[in-house]
Amino acid sequence: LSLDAIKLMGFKSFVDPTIIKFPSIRTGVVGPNGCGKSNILDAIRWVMGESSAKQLRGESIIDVIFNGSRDRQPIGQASVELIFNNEDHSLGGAYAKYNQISVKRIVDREAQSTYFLNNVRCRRRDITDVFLGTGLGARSYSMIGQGTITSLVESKPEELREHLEEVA
Amino acid sequence: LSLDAIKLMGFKSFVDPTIIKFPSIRTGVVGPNGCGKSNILDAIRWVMGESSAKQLRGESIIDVIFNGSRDRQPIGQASVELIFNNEDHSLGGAYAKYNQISVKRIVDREAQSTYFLNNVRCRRRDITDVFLGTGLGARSYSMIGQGTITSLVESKPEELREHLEEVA
Amino acid sequence: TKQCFKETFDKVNEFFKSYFPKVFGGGTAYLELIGEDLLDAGVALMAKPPGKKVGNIHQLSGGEKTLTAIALVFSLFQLNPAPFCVLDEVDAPLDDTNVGHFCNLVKEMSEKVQFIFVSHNKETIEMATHLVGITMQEPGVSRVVSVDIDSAIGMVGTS
Amino acid sequence: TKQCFKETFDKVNEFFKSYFPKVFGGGTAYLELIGEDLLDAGVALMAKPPGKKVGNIHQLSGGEKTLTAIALVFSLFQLNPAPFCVLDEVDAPLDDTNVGHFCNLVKEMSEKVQFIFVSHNKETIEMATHLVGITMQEPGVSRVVSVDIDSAIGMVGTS
Ligand SMILES: Nc1ncnc2c1ncn2[C@@H]1O[C@H](COP(=O)(O)OP(=O)(O)OP(=O)(O)O)[C@@H](O)[C@H]1O
Ligand SMILES: Nc1ncnc2c1ncn2[C@@H]1O[C@H](COP(=O)(O)OP(=O)(O)OP(=O)(O)O)[C@@H](O)[C@H]1O
Ligand SMILES: [Mg+2]
Ligand SMILES: [Mg+2]
Repeated sequence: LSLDAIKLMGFKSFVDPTIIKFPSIRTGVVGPNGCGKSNILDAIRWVMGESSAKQLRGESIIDVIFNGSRDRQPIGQASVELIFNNEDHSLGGAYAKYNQISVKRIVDREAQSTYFLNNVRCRRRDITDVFLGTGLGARSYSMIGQGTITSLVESKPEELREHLEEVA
Repeated sequence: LSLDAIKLMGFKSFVDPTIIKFPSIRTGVVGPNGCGKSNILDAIRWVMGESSAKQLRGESIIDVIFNGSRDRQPIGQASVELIFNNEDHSLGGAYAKYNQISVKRIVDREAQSTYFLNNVRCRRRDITDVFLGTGLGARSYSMIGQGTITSLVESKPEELREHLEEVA
Repeated sequence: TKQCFKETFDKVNEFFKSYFPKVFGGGTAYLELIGEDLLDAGVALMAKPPGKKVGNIHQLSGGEKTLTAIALVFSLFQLNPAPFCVLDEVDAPLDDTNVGHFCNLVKEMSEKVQFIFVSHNKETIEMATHLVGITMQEPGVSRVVSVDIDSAIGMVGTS
Repeated sequence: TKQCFKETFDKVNEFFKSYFPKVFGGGTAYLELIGEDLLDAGVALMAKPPGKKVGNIHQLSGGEKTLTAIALVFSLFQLNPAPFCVLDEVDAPLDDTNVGHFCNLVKEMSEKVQFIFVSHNKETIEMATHLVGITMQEPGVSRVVSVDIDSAIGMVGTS
């Protein structure tokens, strides 16, 4: 299982439909301060089910919707889609036979979130279920946000235990 | 008022008596990871009265005493002295007439702290009093520890108020 | 006292309002009192980098928060300079251009405030007027070595 | 299950015990179970860089904590590689030598795990096999530009 691409539309500073591909084993994301790099990581966490606005640097969950800029108006919804490469069929369960798996989330200004697996509407729970056992998830140790790496070694014993349980 | 020098003895990784001078307007402290740079900042905070072990990255206040290395045994006490240049007599009060003011703290393994002003024993309170109104202090906004700068803009309104009160 | 606090607040706010666009090359920022009673009103920070819309401060990027914090601290110094300022790796989240801005701000502020800064960044190290090198030649034991700027640029890498 | 957890714990511990000295060029580290009951025992981390004495983990330096965390995450990957790993500016506290170590670790681990990393550091950027450039040509609006390594090294500075 690997990540082929992410599509963002209206998510934080990515107001225009944007596709970012990850074609190889080590992708570097570069750009000046404030250009949107960490927003991409927020998008990945968000589509995988992150429900805490604080974890996404917001006060409300609708803070992820593009809220305008000097030349643009705010818009009504945010959408993020992750496209996974499952050619090795390591993702089991109902999706084992697919070569590609898409996970999508849309939120509107009423804070209504809609989830999609391979463009079929589903519940948030279905998305988190698909990733059980893969080590992926909104709070996975495999996604280290800016300024948070040292807190991993300083975590409480119960928190470290949780990471071990993710791997088990 | 400015800082002329710091003397450390037995404080964290500075086991041997060490004097570090600050002769000019911009002093850069350099060296590899783990060599002791942030320990110097801890020392400054500590001698100015920091009483929370956690703020000094310890579990107990005696964690600032050199606890040994591959070739050395732990020792019995830590001592730090700050030497201030008061030639502009900006430090008022009882110490206004001195050109140099020294502030010193010693702690032993029984967690007994002893404070000195110009080598005369005093209470911790006397040291914090001397610095009132100067903008200096163990928790002053003018000493920004590693990884803490962003928390300044994310502080709660009552915390930001406290910094303004320091300046008033 | 109420009067004194309001006065301090207004002065720092003036400095901050002009410092921020200087640091960011544009944009706006200001402090706001939260609450009616001047005796315990909190202080909130609003910041809008150039071309962006005001959001909550937590949404800003790591580099943007760092520069905003520097602007705030230096605004406090403009009113009542602390004798010295210690900065421990505050330049870590900054891109090269912003490290340059940061260095210019420190050079300017060092006319009023003595600076001691820890950094692994070559450009920051180059703006020092004096360098203190720390090493652990003997494992676990820190000692000071005097360094000149050129060997320090080489030294940040050794461990 | 109790059995499963203990097994996972032991395996990750084996990896961590050998990874840490590799990352630090020496020293020792290990995980410890806190509590009697395997069903809810916590996990504590002990780490001792080369030549130093075991202290509490909080005493370690910023760079040391970062490398220790990388060693732990990669030990978890050795047992059960996550499909991809995202690292946002984790190299910020590292000196040049340790950035080099970090890059080598990522290169090795990327045989099992796909990496996506954000960085302002030239050496880290150079180890990428593909680069994604993000810009805000239009204020407040992010867009992607394709970049090659050489112009990226130049680009980290523009804003
Ligand atoms: N809902 C939103 N609408 C529009 N812009 C937003 C929204 N949420 C966040 N932003 C903007 O995104 C920017 C932050 O982006 P991000 O944190 O990704 O930067 P970055 O590239 O990681 O920078 P750094 O290198 O400093 O960490 C901020 O300027 C913020 O104002
Ligand atoms: N009481 C003590 N006795 C001996 N060594 C100590 C003591 N307390 C801390 N240390 C050691 O000091 C080292 C940390 O030093 P410090 O945090 O100053 O490093 P640094 O130079 O700031 O590094 P970085 O660039 O990674 O931030 C640690 O390795 C720690 O083990
Ligand atoms: Mg960022
Ligand atoms: Mg440090």
